[in-house]
Amino acid sequence: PLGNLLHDEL
Amino acid sequence: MNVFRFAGDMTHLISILVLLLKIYTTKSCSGISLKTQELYAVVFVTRYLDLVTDFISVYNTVMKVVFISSSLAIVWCIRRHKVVRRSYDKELDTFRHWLLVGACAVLALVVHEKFSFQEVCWAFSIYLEAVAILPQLVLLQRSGNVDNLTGQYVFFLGAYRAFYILNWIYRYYSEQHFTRWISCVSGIVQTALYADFFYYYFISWKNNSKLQLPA
Repeated sequence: PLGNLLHDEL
Repeated sequence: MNVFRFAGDMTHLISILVLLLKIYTTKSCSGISLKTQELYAVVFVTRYLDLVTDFISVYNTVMKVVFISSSLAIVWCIRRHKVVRRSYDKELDTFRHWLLVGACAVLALVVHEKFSFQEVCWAFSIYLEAVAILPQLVLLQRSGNVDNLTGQYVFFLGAYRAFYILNWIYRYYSEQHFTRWISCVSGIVQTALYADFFYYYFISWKNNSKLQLPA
């Protein structure tokens, strides 16, 4: 899925 | 976004504002480690490469831009500003920070989630952030006396890390979100580095006295 390696934290 | 994560981001932002306030009002960067600031600039530039590839939220984008630009501005001020640069404690700030960069780069090449340019850079930035405060802590220890704003700067930076750990625990229970173990381990190491500083900070706060670190 797209969110797999998405870094939503800063 | 939960309250811990938001508190973490805000204390991070406050720490940078405190640092800018100190430099701006006193026109001095004494007690501030240029090495630590350079490391943070490298951390933000290598971590936020996704700024140009992925869009997460307006909040996320704005914060990333703020962190990159403020860290570069601080480095510029200490190096180039005609008044500020005179107060830089060059002889106290001798930590060999490029060794940290090299060690973290090697570690990132070995330990990462996925072998891609962006993911290796991301892992590198996480490792480097964990140890980036070291030159600053060494500088404070060498100079002994810590002025209020510098003390608050380091305090808010440490608070930011502590809130992020609470955020991961919260996300684990509320969203079944598993924070990447690379972040977790590095985050715990990073927070632990502040333990000593926190101890002396609270003592000075409790006694209402000036923050002094033991030699």
